[in-house]
Amino acid sequence: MFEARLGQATILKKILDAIKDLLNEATFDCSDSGIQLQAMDNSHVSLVSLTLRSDGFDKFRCDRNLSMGMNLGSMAKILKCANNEDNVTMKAQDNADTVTIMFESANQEKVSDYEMKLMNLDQEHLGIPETDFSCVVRMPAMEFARICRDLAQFSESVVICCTKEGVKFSASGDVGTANIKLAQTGSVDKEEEAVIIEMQEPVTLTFACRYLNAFTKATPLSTQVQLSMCADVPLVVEYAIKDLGHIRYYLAPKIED
Amino acid sequence: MQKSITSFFKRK
Repeated sequence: MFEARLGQATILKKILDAIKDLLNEATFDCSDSGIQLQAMDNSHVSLVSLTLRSDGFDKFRCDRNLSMGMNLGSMAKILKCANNEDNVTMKAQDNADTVTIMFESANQEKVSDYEMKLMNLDQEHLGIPETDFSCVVRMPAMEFARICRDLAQFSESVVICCTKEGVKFSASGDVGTANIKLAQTGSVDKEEEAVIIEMQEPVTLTFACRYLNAFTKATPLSTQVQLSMCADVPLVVEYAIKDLGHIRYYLAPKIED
Repeated sequence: MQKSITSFFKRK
């Protein structure tokens, strides 16, 4: 028996919005420690890794490890039927071929449930090696989304250059060149507005805008985003999900032809 | 050139 309950459907809606542009379907691996999802996008350029800890749920029970392959388009249709403040419960029997998603209004006067067919997906888990990153940048998630959106107008690629002074995002194309520099913030009143750079050595890497923009669909989950970079290894873009876990996106760099 | 993520992370 698997049962996981969250106080607000809005969190699940935001999580789904953060992955459904990259993934058509995905397997949710459930165990007593929580829910994990790891999947590559169709073109195998990026990897999504979602961790939801069991202690972050209002109720969590998982008697036996369970892998639930879900069509994310179908899940989106179901979540559209929930009000943001509704409680949401996911339930499945051991070895079931369906999952039930139930919404309850705050006053318990409306209860709806949706049974969704599960899929058998070919799971390909990748081993992610530990990396000592050269640069780790923490910045407001909205600012990162804005920069990715703005630079995508100018080029398919964005160059991220990080030094101890700051981080520079550049794009160059037919229109010309765009550069956006962010300096490390001195003192800020609000932690969520800070730009913080931890640098071992400077790094310059090139990434496809289209994927960065897909990652920023996670912006509503978190006030801050963390970018971890190292020469010739995938970028890690991490959004914390408060009291519940995190979503990490890995993006392979572009290299000169 | 866009590299594939599988060229960095090996299949388990």
